[in-house]
Amino acid sequence: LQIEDLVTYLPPFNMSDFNFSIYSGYLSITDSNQSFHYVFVQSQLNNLDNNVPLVLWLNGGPGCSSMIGFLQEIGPFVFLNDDDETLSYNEYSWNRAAHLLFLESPSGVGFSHNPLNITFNDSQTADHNLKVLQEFYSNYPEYQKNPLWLAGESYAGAYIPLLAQRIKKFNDLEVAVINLQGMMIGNGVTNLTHLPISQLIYQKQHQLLPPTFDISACEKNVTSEDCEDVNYDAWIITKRINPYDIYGYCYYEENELEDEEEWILHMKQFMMIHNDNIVKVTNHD
Amino acid sequence: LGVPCVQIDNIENYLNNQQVKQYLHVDESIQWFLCSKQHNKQFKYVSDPPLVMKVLQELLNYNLYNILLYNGDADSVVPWIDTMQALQKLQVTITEEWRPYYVKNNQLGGYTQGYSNKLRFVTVRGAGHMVPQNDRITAFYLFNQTLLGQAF
Repeated sequence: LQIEDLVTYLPPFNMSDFNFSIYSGYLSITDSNQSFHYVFVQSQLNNLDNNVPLVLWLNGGPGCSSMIGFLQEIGPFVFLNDDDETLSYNEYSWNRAAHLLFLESPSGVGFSHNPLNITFNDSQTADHNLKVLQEFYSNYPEYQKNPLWLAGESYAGAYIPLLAQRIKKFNDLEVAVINLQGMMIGNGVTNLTHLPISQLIYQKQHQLLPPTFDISACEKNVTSEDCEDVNYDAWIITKRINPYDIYGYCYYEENELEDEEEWILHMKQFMMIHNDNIVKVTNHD
Repeated sequence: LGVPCVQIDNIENYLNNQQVKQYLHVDESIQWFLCSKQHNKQFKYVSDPPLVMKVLQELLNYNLYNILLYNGDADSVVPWIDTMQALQKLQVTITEEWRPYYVKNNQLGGYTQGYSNKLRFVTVRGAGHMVPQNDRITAFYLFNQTLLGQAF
């Protein structure tokens, strides 16, 4: 174990009060100056049991930090409520069933370093993630035999399959295999091309857009200017709805409300164009 | 457009606290942001949508790995119908028809459909984009059952 990466205190929790350890630090790719921040949370199950799964978690973006997964979603200490200022113990932490490895990837994300300022793509990110995983195993060899699962959400829908493919190819070439068992992807981006149409259909199905709102331009050609106009109108209309949780609360910063007048003007313009829908829009509003 | 409406003040304050950075052994000079694309102009990313679908199909063809695709059904950013659309484009067959599943005192957790090649699709009723944050009990249940290879 990497003793220098051992987390002894994670405010307000003293780690000696728990039956698992947390490690946090950097994993570096040897052929570049990039270093990746990781947090490794041991399972609450028997730590010496090689049957306990290891789960590599990636948040999406592209470019979003996996610390969200650690401190808001599946880690042992989380902000349970949106407005909480201190961490609470998470009764449903996924480390009740597995070891958790949170990786901030690609480099340049979260606390990770990207001194080269390179432009990333899906393939390169997958290559780097494999190298970082190998680095993890070299630092923590006792987990090499544990079943590995890849998990994450959103743009991890792209990260995860590509990393799995790299692992498969690596396993085909090497004797020391990575024990990949499966993957779990939540609200994953599998194809950015049809995502805008799905968003519009979903918004219509859930009455976030007026019943007569016409999305056919996007169904015909998602890259057309007409579709851009449809997307813009939809964006204006749904601006005050939390897109990530349509029944949830929408938080705004003070400075984000400065465009209030502009927004109202756009809404009025939209209603004038679609004046036959004014009553319906108002009712829904 | 960033991540509108999401409350991250608490995590941002926490991770940018110098003491917390020391406890986590991270570079104290780095300002933590939720998403680099919105805050760091030097961070650039180019996506390749066709490649992702191709690789997903390749993995399914190996028939080696269990794949769970789950969607909180209150998310409009990556809606569950988008995942369904992807599933329809993949060369897999339905092995178990769309059915409800139950958690938390036999309440409806959502719906699930089984596919060939070790693939399963699940919705989580009422959860948004961040399923484990929105519905911790159901998310852990799905996670644990999947790891154990048990039905839900």
